[in-house]
Amino acid sequence: GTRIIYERTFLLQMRNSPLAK
Amino acid sequence: PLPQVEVKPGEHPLQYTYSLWFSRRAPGKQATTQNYDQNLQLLARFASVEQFWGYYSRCLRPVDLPSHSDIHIFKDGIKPMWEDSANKNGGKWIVRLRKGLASRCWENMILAMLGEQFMVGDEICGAVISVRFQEDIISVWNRTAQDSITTGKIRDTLKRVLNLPPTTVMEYKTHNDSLKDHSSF
Repeated sequence: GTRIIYERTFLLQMRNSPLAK
Repeated sequence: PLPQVEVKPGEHPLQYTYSLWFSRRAPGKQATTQNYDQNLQLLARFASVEQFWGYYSRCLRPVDLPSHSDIHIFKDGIKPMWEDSANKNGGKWIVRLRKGLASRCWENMILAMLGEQFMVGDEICGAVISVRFQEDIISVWNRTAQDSITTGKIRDTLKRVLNLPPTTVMEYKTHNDSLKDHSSF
């Protein structure tokens, strides 16, 4: 099946997301 | 079984839900299955990128943890114990790091696992950072120790994502062997 793949740079950007708390 | 972890609108779901565990062994005390189990604390569960960062940002970095501490990130439903049904036929890659490298390497390790960079299907069970007196150890657990194609792929991805010096020694150990010699490393 389809896998949800994320690159490291994208994940690092998400660190500062307002939803990440 | 624990309730499903909800992914809220706007969040980026992960391929799997994960559990974050912490354990600390009293230095000098003999490790047994029983006291290992007792020392294992489930801190959080997460199913999205945002939930991961929310917990991780509040978590101590390996560099701040006292010796003999372990942080475990495992797929939900898999307990970080050799005896768990997902682990009992498995093994782990062990990477020994000199002091000072752990926090960066551990973060790279987690991001590769959560982002599904290993490309080995359901084989990965979880990862552990073990803070010890003179070194730190990252281990990556997989389900099938006998599957050399998978374990080879995990080793190659680990080397790439941890960006380790070429001289770094990596060792594979089956959980069966760990059970037999009563030692993790």
